[in-house]
Amino acid sequence: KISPDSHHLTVELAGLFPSASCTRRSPQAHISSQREQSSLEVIHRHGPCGVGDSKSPTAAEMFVQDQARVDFINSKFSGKFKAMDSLRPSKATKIPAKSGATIGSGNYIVNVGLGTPKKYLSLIFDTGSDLTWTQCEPCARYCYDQKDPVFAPSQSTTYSNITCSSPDCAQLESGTGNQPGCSAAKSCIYGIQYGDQSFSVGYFAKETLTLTSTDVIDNFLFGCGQNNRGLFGSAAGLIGLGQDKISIVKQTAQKYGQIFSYCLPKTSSSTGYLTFGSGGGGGALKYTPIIEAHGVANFYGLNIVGMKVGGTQIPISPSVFSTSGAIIDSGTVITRLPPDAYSALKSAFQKGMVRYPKAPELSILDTCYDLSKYAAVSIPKVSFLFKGGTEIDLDGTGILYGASTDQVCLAFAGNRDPST
Amino acid sequence: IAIIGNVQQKTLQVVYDVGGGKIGFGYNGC
Repeated sequence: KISPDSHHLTVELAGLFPSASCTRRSPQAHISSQREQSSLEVIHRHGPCGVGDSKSPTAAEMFVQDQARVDFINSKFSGKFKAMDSLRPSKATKIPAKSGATIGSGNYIVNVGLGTPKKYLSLIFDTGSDLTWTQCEPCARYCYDQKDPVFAPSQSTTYSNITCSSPDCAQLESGTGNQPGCSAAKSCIYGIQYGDQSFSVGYFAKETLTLTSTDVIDNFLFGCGQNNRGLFGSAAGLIGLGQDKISIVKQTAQKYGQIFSYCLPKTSSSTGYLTFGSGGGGGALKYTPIIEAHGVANFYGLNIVGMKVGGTQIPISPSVFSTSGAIIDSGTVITRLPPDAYSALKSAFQKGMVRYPKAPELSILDTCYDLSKYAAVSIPKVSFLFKGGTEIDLDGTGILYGASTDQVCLAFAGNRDPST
Repeated sequence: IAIIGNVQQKTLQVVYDVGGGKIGFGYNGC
């Protein structure tokens, strides 16, 4: 709700937290039927709509995984992957992640069918990577526990391995970052890692992918993982939505025109959608160009030129964002800003929150408030300014992150070192 | 690198028009 001066948002505390039961959105709500598109329901892995994950991570655990993903993304921009311990110590409290894991933790998943007859699998979708893979029988080396039955290629009539000599095999490196291998039977072997030991290795294969009952993709190239480790929770694998040619976006270019969209729900107890093809929906769209962030091709780079708090542009020199560069990533939970930008955001936001009592820091979030005495609060609006004049206002749930009503924090974190 | 995370994207309809080289944002997407 916008308060009279339109530079502040009225946020109801209850709206920041998931409810016990799931509120599904009507899948047709945003579909414009006349155009070719395919819409999948998006659920948050750790909410009541989810796949019944064993246990949700605490905020601190989530932020540790989130920081590891951010470190890994930064390492790609710094030219080489550094061992985790050489990266700067993060503010996130160190919780030993079990078997590796930085697929990140803010996982949004969709249900797709694979093979003939189709078998349903819950896959994480990730704009920060390109390869789609799932765990496959016989799990020659290792499969982590997943909710859905592990995909069995032997039971599908449309499955085939890609041979080492196939051009599809040669193109793997740009999408996974690793040279493909070759098995004794001349089958193409892929390997992908997501940072700090989480990875998937297996056969690069072709299969029929069913997005919805009416949208079936034949000869879809994906990874059939025989050795998979990481805290992917109960998800069966991952859908890569990056810009490499092995991404589902490029593989379905003819059908969907290289357009996809998603909406991530306010809380983990409601659902969103992932749509392939040009879908209508949510009002007029404001566009900004995709740029190549610092020459790392597969990420979706954006040109942020500034930010506004409470309707006023905050003092950040334009060079701050042009030096750091910026990407948008569905797999990173908390937005990371260059240090100067974060400190300007923090001080402007604090000025607009003086009436509320402070609360202790929450891991990487250092600007927190005790709002347990309020049913609703009035907070300064926060907006991103992109080159070309596009200005995007954030929802209240995009400005505040609540671990509990007595610890509600500004949902941004500063990078440590401007060059990252 | 600055990274716009998924918390900040909540309720926005985020349209990746990769062929068109642009990203669109719409309010009240969900």
